[in-house]
Parts: sequence; C-alpha cells; structure tokens
Amino acid sequence: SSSEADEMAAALEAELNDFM
Amino acid sequence: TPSSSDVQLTEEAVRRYLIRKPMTTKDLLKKFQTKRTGLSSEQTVNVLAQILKRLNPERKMVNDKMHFYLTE
Repeated sequence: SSSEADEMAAALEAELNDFM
Repeated sequence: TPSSSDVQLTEEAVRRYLIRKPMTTKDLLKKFQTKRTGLSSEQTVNVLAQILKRLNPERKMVNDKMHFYLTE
C-alpha cells in the first residue's frame, strides 16, 4: 500500500540522516 | 519460475538506477518492492540504507525533494 511505502521511505530516510 | 524473487536488491542494481537518473528514497523503494524481491519491509530498508551509505551518492533537491544520483 502507499502508506507502507511512506513508512518505508521515512524509515530509510531516518537511517540515512544519521549518516549524512 | 516464481515471481517472488525476480528483482534483486543489490549494490549494482542501485548503482545502475542512480547513474540513469536522480531518484528519491521512494523512487528506489518502488524499484525494489517487497513482493518482487521476497525481502521483508525491514530488510529492504536496512539493505538499501547500507547500500546507499556505501555508494555515498551525490544529492540534490528537485521539487523540494532530496534526490540521489551517481555519475559514471
């Protein structure tokens, strides 16, 4: 679903923010 | 052949997409949908995060959204 896609994108961005 | 793993989430696959055009995290996630890779959502996020950290792509804002890209 699109909300799951949104959640995954948010989780991925959170992971990357720690790094970038 | 089962369709559950017809797409593989690999560094090389991500690299090819990012060389072709800038993409957001959501664009990338669409390319590696769980139903195509057979990975869980959590695995997908973790693996993609590791790959992006290794590739360390360039970043730019397009339409207020962060896009990643690579040059050859």
